[in-house]
Amino acid sequence: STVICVFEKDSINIDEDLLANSARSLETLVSVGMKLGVSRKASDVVLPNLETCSIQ
Amino acid sequence: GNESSKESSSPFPESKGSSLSSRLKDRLHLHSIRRHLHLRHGSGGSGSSAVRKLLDADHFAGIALLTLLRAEMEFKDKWLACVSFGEQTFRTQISDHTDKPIWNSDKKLLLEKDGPHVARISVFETNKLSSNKLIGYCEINLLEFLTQGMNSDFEIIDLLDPSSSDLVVGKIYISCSVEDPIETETGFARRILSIVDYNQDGNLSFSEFSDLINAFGNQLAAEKREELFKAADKNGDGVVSMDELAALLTVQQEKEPIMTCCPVCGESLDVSDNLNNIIHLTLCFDEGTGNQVMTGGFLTDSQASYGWIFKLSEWAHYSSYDVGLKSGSSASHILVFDRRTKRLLEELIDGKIVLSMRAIYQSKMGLGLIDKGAKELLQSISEKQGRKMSSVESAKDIPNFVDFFKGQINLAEAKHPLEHYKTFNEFFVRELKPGARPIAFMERDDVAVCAADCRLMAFKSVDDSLRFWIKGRKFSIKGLLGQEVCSKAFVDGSLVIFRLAPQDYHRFHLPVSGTIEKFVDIPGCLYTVNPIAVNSKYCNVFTENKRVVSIISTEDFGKVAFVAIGATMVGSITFLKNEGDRVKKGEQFGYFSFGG
Repeated sequence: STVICVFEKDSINIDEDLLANSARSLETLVSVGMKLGVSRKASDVVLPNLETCSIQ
Repeated sequence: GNESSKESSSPFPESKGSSLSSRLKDRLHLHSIRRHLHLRHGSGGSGSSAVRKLLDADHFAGIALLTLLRAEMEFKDKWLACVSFGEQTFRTQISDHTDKPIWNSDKKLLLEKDGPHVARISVFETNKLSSNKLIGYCEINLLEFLTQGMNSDFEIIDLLDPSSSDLVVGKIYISCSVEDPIETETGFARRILSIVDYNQDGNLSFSEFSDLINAFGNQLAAEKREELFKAADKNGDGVVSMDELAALLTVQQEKEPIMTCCPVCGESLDVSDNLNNIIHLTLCFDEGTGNQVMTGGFLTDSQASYGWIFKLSEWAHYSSYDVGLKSGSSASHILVFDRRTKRLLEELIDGKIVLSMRAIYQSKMGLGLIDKGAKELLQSISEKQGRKMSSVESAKDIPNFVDFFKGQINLAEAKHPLEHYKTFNEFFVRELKPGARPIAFMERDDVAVCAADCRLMAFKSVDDSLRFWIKGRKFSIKGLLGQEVCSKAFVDGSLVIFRLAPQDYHRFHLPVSGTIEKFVDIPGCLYTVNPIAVNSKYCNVFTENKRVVSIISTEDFGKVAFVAIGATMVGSITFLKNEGDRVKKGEQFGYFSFGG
């Protein structure tokens, strides 16, 4: 079985890692609730990237 | 053909002198020549140009090619004829409106000493007022028919009135001959080898050949396979032509049988009876491909459930069923990137499954199969499976399923212990404990989340999806969503594909927060959604399969189309939300279960 989600044009920025794997015809194993992407409307709001955060 | 060389290589002894066998021998010999000429003069038929081989009636086995040529009836109408033989029935096309219908329809029938011999031919008139009304019939003992001396290429047989067998209502012209066994064997080998000729260049690599041997359930040692392959690869370039390999396999099959089970119906083959095996295989393949002029007698449910060509139940339980393709449709294994562990997983697909899927979804033969009723078959098998999986008896399969997918199903996450589930379907759609799947950025509705435990593909545009993944020539967003809900914004939009595997948690969740605007049911087929089918240019699983399109209206993403697509065996789609419901991302939205 398969679910396909179609988002309207320019409505979502899908996570780059997912796009990059797909562009290599490589499926990504994911679980329910993992981040998929961010609304374009919210593109000005930068989500914290935990990997680049540092404690000061 | 060279008659003497064929006889010397045949495993079947010549007649030992019984009168029946002698007559049969003579009859076959004479008739084969006549039949050969007859076919070459273009009376229709299968296109086989085989010269017929003499057979021993005491150990008789052969493919009889029965041809319904034409009939002479007492009035004008549209006509069709049926042949019933053993447990099978086949029919011709419908003729023009005439009193002299012409069909020229062939049917290959298996004749065995202890099998059915009598074919019943029925002729029906068919029109709007009286559809398929039986007008006349006759019965022919094919074994006797083939032993009679005949002076022409065809026989004329009276058609009897079904209500009074004394009354003749017409005449039917038929022809019958026996196919040459060596030609049958070679032809079959050629056909089957073409399935593994993935790039259709007429040559086979060793790995392709090896896949085929595996699929036949043969544990032939690697050295033996290489030996066989090298014998055919005369110039040592690592590939052999199909014709060469077919010839070699035919000889080898007689010395040491390679095929031990029928790939179509799964029946075990008697290793001591090679010709019967080939005949069985040839007929099974013909049934599957619709290769013959006469239609019908398609695979039964039980046949469909056994054998690699169509072993659908097996697909649903194979651990390797779920893996994606390494590089398009030519690969036999699939790479999946585990996002959590950031590891690349390489999973081999069982050779049988690859062959099955390719045979059905990526070959012309498969297309023929799909055209000849596989859609209905998939639907019926899925419905049957649904009933089975919802029965109390099915609960006993749960431990085996869990054991089979050991390491891939985490029972500790399930909401209930194993004994709670009273049917297999209940277990299949099991809920997880609260919190088992943390939802990313739960407080932010502008972040979308994954809708299922699955293998995911994401594309910024449909063009990208067509470039990298979906190869069905007819795929389009409009085709996927249907006219009713499709909009320009969707057509140019982004696409995310969540593919669930049998061992996965089978509930799907909401990827975004918003309001359910509507549900649209789109009826369709139940093809597999495996990458092999998705990657096939012949197959359009996403736009032809049964599906439900829901539209979620959101503040942050505009409208989001959520399409739940049923697949082979798992074709039942249940939603847990209703139109107008306000929903939160991460909430359960519905589930897939076994059924049609």
